[in-house]
This record gives sequence, C-alpha cells and structure tokens, in this order.
Amino acid sequence: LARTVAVANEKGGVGKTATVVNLGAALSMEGQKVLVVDMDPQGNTTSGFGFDSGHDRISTYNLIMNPKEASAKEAIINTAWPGLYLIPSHVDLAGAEIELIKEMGRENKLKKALSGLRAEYDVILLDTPPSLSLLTVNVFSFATEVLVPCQTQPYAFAALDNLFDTISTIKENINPDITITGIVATFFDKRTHVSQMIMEKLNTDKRCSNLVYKTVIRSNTTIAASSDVGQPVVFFRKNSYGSMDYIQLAKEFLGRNGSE
Amino acid sequence: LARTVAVANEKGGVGKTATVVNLGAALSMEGQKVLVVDMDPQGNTTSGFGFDSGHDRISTYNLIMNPKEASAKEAIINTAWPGLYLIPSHVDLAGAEIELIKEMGRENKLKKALSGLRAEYDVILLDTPPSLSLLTVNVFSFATEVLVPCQTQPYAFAALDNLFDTISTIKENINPDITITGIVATFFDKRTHVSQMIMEKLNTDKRCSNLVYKTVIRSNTTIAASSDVGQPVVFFRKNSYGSMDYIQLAKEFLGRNGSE
Ligand SMILES: Nc1ncnc2c1ncn2[C@@H]1O[C@H](COP(=O)(O)OP(=O)(O)OP(=O)(O)O)[C@@H](O)[C@H]1O
Ligand SMILES: Nc1ncnc2c1ncn2[C@@H]1O[C@H](COP(=O)(O)OP(=O)(O)OP(=O)(O)O)[C@@H](O)[C@H]1O
Ligand SMILES: [Mg+2]
Ligand SMILES: [Mg+2]
Repeated sequence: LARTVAVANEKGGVGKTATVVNLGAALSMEGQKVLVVDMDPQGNTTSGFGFDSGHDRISTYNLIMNPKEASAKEAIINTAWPGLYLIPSHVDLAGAEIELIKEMGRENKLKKALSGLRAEYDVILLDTPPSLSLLTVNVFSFATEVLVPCQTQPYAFAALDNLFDTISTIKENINPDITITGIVATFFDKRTHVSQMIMEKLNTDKRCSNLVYKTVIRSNTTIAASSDVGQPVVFFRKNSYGSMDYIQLAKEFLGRNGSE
Repeated sequence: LARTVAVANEKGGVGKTATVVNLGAALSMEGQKVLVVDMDPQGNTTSGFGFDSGHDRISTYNLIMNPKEASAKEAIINTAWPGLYLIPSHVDLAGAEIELIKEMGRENKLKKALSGLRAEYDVILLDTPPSLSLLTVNVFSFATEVLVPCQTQPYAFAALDNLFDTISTIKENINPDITITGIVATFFDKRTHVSQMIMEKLNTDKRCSNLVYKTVIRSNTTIAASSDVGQPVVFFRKNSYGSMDYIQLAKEFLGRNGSE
C-alpha cells in the first residue's frame, strides 16, 4: 500500500509546494511510483509540473464536489516524467471551502475519492494551502503521515505549535492513523544568524527534535527558477543545491519508511 | 479620515506581515498616527510588535464574534513606540472562519466594529491571512485601499490574477469603494535572474505597471531577525536595507495619498 503523506504548514511560503514537487520528482528517480495531489486552490503544484490550473479538466475540485461525475482514476494525468503522476488543482477549488461547510461528511470527501488508489502507488504526496481550512482537513483525513516543511525563520517555527495541536485534534476526531512523521528545514542559509538559530531550535526542541530530517533544504534560487518553467528542480538543473538536497531528502525519506 | 489599507495576497510568505509591521512603524516615524489590525489567525503581526497572540485579551476575534461584549476602542493596545497602535489577533480567530459562515451579514462584522475609528487615525493598516477567506473578505469590506506585496518570484506574480478578480467581485457585491492602490515588490535580489525577470514583468504588465511602487523591498535577513525580537526593523536596526527600504516606502506611500 502507498505511503500517504500530507505536506502541510499553516505558515505561508515555507516550501510546501517546492517539497511536494521536488521530493515527488526525486522519489520517482529512485524508482518509486508517485502520485501527487494538488489540494491548494492556487494550483502552484499543478503549474510546478507544467500544467495550467485554469484549464478545464477533472481536478481535485470535482473529486470532492461532484464525486458521482468524476473518479480519481479519470483525474490522474501523466507528467512529462516516468513514474510521476498528478491530480491537478483547479481555480474553482477556492469556492469549495464554503460549499463544503454545509455538506454531510465534509471532512471525508477526498478520502472517499482517493480510497482505491493506495494499492497502485508507492507514495502519494498531497500539497495543501497555507491554512488549516476544510481543504487541509480533507487531506488530513486521508493521509497517514504529515511532512512539515519549516522555513528556518521565527514565524515558521512559531507555527509548529498550532500544527501539532491541529494534528492531535484530527487524530482524536477524524483520523486515528495520522502522525507527524517528519519536519524538514527549508530555506537554510548558513551565513545568517537567524537561520542557524532556528535550525538549533528545531534540533533541540523536545517536541520535534526526533522528527527533524538530517537533510536540510538550502536556500537556492534555482528552485524558484525551475517553477517558472514548470519543471521540478531535479530535472531542471541536476547539479544545483536544490536538486542535490531534494535527492538527498528522497533517500532519507525512503530510509524512514513511514513508521515513527 | 484615516486611509484604510488592506495588505493582502493569497500567496503565502510574500511579506504581508513584514509590510504591515514595518510600513506601519515607518509611517509612525513620519508623524502619522497609525493603527494596525491583525486579522491573521497566525498572529504574526501581533508577535512582530512583541505581543503574544495566545494571551487572553480582547482581540479581532472578539470584535467579529462578540461585538456586544467588546468594542474596538477596548481592543486597542499601545505598542512600545509613539503613534503606533495595535488591535491584536488571537488563536481563536482560526475557528472564526467556520463560525462566521452561518451568520447574517458575515462579511461586514469587522466593518461594523471598526466604523468609529477612522476619525482618530491617519492610517489604518490591516494584515490578512494567505487565503481569500471570510476573514480576508471582512477586511476587504472595511478597507478602501489594497496594498499588494508581491515577492519577485513566479508563484507570487501568478497570484495577482486571482487577487484582481477577487477585488472586482468585492467591489461589485460588497464594497464599492475598494481599489488596489499599490503593488510593492518584495524579496528583491538583483543578483538573481528570477527576481529581475519578475520585476520586469511587474513593470511592464498592463494590469499593474501603474500600480507598482518605485520603492522595492530588497531581500534582507534583518527583517526576519527583527521579527524574532518583536520589533519593527526600522526600530531594530535603522541602517539595515530592510529599514531603509520601508522608510522609503512610507515616504512614497504618503506621496500617493490613496487616490489612484
Ligand atoms: N529552498 C528554497 N530556496 C529558495 N527558494 C525557494 C525554496 N523553496 C521554495 N522556494 C521558492 O520560494 C517561494 C515559496 O515557496 P513555496 O511556494 O514552495 O512555499 P509554499 O509553502 O508552498 O507557499 P504557500 O504557503 O503559498 O502554498 C516560491 O517562489 C518557491 O519557488
Ligand atoms: N524583504 C524580506 N527579506 C527577507 N526576509 C523577509 C522579507 N520580508 C519578510 N521576510 C521574512 O520572510 C518570511 C515571510 O514573510 P512574512 O511572514 O512577512 O510573509 P506573509 O506574506 O505575511 O506570510 P503569510 O502568508 O504566512 O502570512 C518571514 O520570516 C519574514 O520575516
Ligand atoms: Mg504552496
Ligand atoms: Mg503574514
């Protein structure tokens, strides 16, 4: 059965999308069959693989709002790279939040839609918006692992409190199988004091020190440049820091195989 | 009457909070009486001024959820700096989104709570979460200006489409006075191609070229360092790039005086 991993952090701009796109791609290079699911209305993961989230095609929006009309299998598109598949987002997803509120079983829509897929993939990675909204809760209801990108800056570190609380609430009320299985430091810059200080906090804080990946994602503009051409950095420029770090992260991710 | 300015961009991590905290502080240095309102459940603006958003005090949460029990005047706290006031956020604000949905007049809760304050300040700056949620719509219902921080990276530039659409919908249905009056480029790094490319796009794109501020906020780690000690960068280290850029932005902001 596939490992199902929600990549989440309420703090914005910490590298959630960069991690889903590039860890997903790096895992496919390791021979894993990977499905990426874009549950962010912004659709950055969708455009990070070179697709347009405004395009009229079956998306995560249809899976949660019109499950009778669209199946997950039909929503899956092939990316340009072998072993790497995508269920795209759509701009309509922004309206789904309000539409979902009044629905029965609103937290489990995504879980129902994706339930048959776990047998067909090695890893399913899900991108989330920067909020603890119903869209994110839908992802938490389906996934058994949470991977938390944490920018090495004060606001992003402070956001961990809320995320730990949210995950324990989800675990008690919606999904007993969910666990935070990893924290990955992002935007690390060894030249700046702030970055080193937050790295130190991550490595010493009792709540998270055992979760922190040894692999650190360094600050690297090639990651942003690769998003502009709709390619994961590991395919865009293999010898960049970004590529090396995500390839390293994929190896460490496989070594941890999902149990705590 | 005060200029009321929503600082917004659905894209996460683009410098919304940094702009509210530091532009607010720089404006107070110019002799303006400034009120900052934190409508982000993360409470980064509140901690950016040295306060704890977990602390039990009247916050934006009470103003929108229990208006009979708490008035805006009571919620205002003095910051450590003259002429600079804050209505703090509270962690409970995260739940307000779902609680608001079923309320009558849900978009206008904040507007009602803040209506009497415009006569007492020169500028009211409002921080928003990275989503086009009801909390953000409440801010758009009150403000007459929108200032958009745009990180000079592809995903942040792509987010402008959605924001322009959202503001025109708000203008038609909720608040006819709202207008995007400025876009400020943030995280600019003249050494990287991506940053220059996006800067070029901002300056040539017909929708926004007339809105872009001449002042550009450069990438500067002092801004993050200052957030760690709960001080605006203009007070934390006056001769840093961050401080110089935000002081310059304040002067240009005052020169534009809010009309298009
Ligand atoms: N390690 C890195 N070094 C430099 N730039 C990066 C890095 N990781 C991501 N970026 C860039 O920084 C910006 C923010 O990253 P990204 O969009 O992946 O964060 P996010 O958490 O998904 O944001 P959001 O909260 O809006 O969903 C993007 O422009 C991205 O290309
Ligand atoms: N010009 C800058 N140069 C370097 N770092 C910056 C700059 N502006 C902000 N930062 C830092 O980058 C991070 C993101 O900025 P900030 O939190 O202000 O963005 P935001 O848009 O408010 O994020 P969110 O979407 O989560 O509300 C913070 O750690 C902040 O201190
Ligand atoms: Mg993202
Ligand atoms: Mg913010």
